[in-house]
Amino acid sequence: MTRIYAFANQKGGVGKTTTAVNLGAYLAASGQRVLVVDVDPQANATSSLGLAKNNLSLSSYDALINQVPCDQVVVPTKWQYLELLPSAPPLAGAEVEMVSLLAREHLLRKALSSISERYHYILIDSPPSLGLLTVNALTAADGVIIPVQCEYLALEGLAELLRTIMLVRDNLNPRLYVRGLLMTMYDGRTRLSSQVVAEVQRHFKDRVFRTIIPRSIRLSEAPSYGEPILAYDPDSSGALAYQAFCQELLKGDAEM
Amino acid sequence: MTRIYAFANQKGGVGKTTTAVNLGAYLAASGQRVLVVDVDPQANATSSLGLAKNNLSLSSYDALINQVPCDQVVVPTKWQYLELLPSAPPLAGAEVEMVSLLAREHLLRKALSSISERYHYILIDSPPSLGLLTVNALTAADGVIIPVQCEYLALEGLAELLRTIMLVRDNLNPRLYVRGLLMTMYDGRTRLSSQVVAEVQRHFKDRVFRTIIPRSIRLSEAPSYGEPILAYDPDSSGALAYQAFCQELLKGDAEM
Ligand SMILES: Nc1ncnc2c1ncn2[C@@H]1O[C@H](COP(=O)(O)OP(=O)(O)OP(=O)(O)O)[C@@H](O)[C@H]1O
Ligand SMILES: Nc1ncnc2c1ncn2[C@@H]1O[C@H](COP(=O)(O)OP(=O)(O)OP(=O)(O)O)[C@@H](O)[C@H]1O
Ligand SMILES: [Mg+2]
Ligand SMILES: [Mg+2]
Repeated sequence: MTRIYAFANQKGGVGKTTTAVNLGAYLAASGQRVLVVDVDPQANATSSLGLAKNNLSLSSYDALINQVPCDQVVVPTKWQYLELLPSAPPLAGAEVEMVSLLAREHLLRKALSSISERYHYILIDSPPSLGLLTVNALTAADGVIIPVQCEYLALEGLAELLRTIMLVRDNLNPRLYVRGLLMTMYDGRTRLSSQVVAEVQRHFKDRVFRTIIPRSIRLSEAPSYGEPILAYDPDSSGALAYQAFCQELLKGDAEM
Repeated sequence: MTRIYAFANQKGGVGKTTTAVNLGAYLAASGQRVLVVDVDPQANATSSLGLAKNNLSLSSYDALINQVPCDQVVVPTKWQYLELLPSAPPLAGAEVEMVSLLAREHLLRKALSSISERYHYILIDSPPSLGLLTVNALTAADGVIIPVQCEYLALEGLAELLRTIMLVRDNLNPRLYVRGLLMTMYDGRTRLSSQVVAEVQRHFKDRVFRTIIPRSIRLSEAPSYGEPILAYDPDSSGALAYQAFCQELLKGDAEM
């Protein structure tokens, strides 16, 4: 049974890419076959896994707009069981091109349907907006994982995001649900972080993952080496937190 | 003479809103009449200046889509010489609605033209994307200020952003130029920050502002009180850096 999770939050810089990439790496390390799907034109998930977006002949753009079968676009990474549907610069124009296509919100779901049984997990990294690329990610997904940065401004957009998720569930994808909210970049030295965590836990109760990802400079260094934290610095606080998150997710999925 | 600056970078969470709001506050404190324009559906600039996005009857959505004259939409803030063209949730649907409108890229420029002489500075905060709202901001602006977070992933998107700026200059707004790149969230404890600064200075030379904004928790606390840093904690490292940035910008503008 394949589980497809979208990582979505229109607030920028909250840890969508970092979570998709590192969760993917830990899931693969525990024997799960994983596909990371990058539908962000910035292609940060692609470069975080060591691939150069400008050297790719095919990308998620081709799977979405030119109906190229996914198995021709997917590339391996250096890590066993971890594959990638890469992004590339042409994706920047995709949203405007998609507006007039038939069933434009279903393009990604259809593209992934031909390969999804090969994987235990498909993790979709989306851009910081609620446009057609993110709507495609939400329509293709079973569940949404929402990274929430432990900052005040990150709280402001949650209502908007949940409204969009409900709209997609009611009109495009009835199985979509919120798999959980993951608190990220927690800075124990500040009162602000614990206030934001308390606020989110008050509102969303048990839909907030117990694991909290701390702010850890090693996490932001890893992408410059094209490696997940598991490979770059497995003993860092960021690595241990994503490992714990992976265990929490696997345990919760097993109980469903 | 009115100077219109857009704050743009499709990478999320790099300090676009924080820079537009705090530069605006220091410019106003030095006697310049300032309008902050919020064309991000997240409305973070609006809430950072103490206004509640859900209580507003008119917003930038109305100025763009319903041609409501700007002087009916602009609201005062608590600070003298600092006014706001607020954002509100309807703006989230604007990009799709704009696709089929005539001269869709010029909507903001036209809206602002009726009020611009009243201000010395107009600062436009844009969303983390290169869609129609950001293109409108770039078409309305004289110059672009690019906040660049001192992180590896923030480097990746600069080439794409500069390509888009050139496209807008060549097709929509011939006066558009890069006013400068502002390094933000510099963390002196890490090697990564100084490496990123060195890399950006190597590529962009004197287009990089000399002022570097440090990572300062007080900057991320201020929005929860609806205040710029000038009002919240004027002696903090973040406040002093934005004050210095304001001086550097004024001095540079005076010499042009
Ligand atoms: N826990 C963490 N500690 C420190 N730095 C982090 C952490 N998580 C992410 N980062 C860094 O913060 C920045 C933002 O994270 P990331 O790019 O994953 O967010 P995002 O939500 O995907 O951004 P965007 O909205 O642009 O897609 C990156 O430079 C990343 O390396
Ligand atoms: N120099 C700084 N030091 C510490 N925190 C900062 C600094 N600048 C901004 N922040 C905080 O970092 C987060 C991201 O900043 P901000 O929201 O201004 O970025 P943005 O580019 O406008 O984001 P978006 O892409 O979502 O519009 C916010 O929570 C903000 O309060
Ligand atoms: Mg990302
Ligand atoms: Mg912003």
